[in-house]
Amino acid sequence: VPVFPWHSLVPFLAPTQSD
Amino acid sequence: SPVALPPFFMRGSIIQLADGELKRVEDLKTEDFIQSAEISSELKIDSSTVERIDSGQSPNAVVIQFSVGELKAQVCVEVLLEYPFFVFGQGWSSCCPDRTTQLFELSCAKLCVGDVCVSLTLRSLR
Repeated sequence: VPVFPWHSLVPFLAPTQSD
Repeated sequence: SPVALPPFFMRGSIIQLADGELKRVEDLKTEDFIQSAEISSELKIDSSTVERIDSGQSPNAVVIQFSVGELKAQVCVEVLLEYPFFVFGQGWSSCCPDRTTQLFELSCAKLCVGDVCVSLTLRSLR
């Protein structure tokens, strides 16, 4: 059974780059 | 085609907290994130308030604007409608909770403007 680290559940919020 | 959601949002997924404890994704509480971040040397918990929710580039996507941390940095993320965020004191929430429940069997509340989500930043290096 795979085990996932807790922090993978939280998106890192980095500034969005303009396209 | 839309990016597949990560597998760990599926109900029953096993999550390891920073102290080594194992919990199912649907059983996580706000304190689990706070305590894990407290003992993490690299990550710091931050609150991100939902400021706007707009339609995304594709019909099944949304653009969510957050105000992050004390500095209220403005951040936009484009995610699928069913992408769950963890709201302080409330738990998993998405823009389309029915779809999240259907796809991942993960109970969700509706993510709304004003909700405060758990987010992480890197601790500043000295």
